[in-house]
Amino acid sequence: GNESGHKDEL
Amino acid sequence: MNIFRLTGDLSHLAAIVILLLKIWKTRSCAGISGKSQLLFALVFTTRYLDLFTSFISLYNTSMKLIYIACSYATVYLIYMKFKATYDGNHDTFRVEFLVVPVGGLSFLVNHDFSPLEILWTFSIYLESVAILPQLFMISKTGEAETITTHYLFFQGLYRALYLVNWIWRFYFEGFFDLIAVVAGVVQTILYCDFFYLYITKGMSGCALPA
Repeated sequence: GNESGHKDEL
Repeated sequence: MNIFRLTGDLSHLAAIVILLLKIWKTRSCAGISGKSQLLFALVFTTRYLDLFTSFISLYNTSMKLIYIACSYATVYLIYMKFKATYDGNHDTFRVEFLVVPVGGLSFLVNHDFSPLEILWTFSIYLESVAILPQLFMISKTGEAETITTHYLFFQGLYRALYLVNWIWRFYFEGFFDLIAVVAGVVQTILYCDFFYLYITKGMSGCALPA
């Protein structure tokens, strides 16, 4: 999902 | 985590360390835009506030802390320790022309209207244009030192690898973040002109586009 997915990237 | 994401992160780290070591070894920040480095410090600060709210992995936390520490160290060297060598006369890009529109846009276009999410969005948009003061400075002086061009090469390579990472994640994980992708494309495009010159002019201290 969009909401949590981007947080693992720097 | 795929190979493009990992090499992207490592390119980003290489760029940051190259710049820090260059300034430290030469005891000079001539040719470096302090404004770009201030913007990058602001980018990392606003993006990594989730260090306080969520834990993803040891790798994730360590890299975030390293990026933040290195960007603040770079700003410290430019504006404090080696301030006498900072070429402020050529670092004349008006950063408010970036920060104000980017701030407005992050309020209007985001995944969720919450403080942390708006700050994350702000950092994504700001990062895409944070290199502009540096490119503007080089265009004014017409030349960049070899090591500065290596720095820019790894900054551009990092974003290009992230684009491949997002294509990979779209196909194999069904993951797609429109905000990050659009900003990432913009950011990568800014380096295209530079990439062309870097490769054709033999990767040395070359005259760069005006």
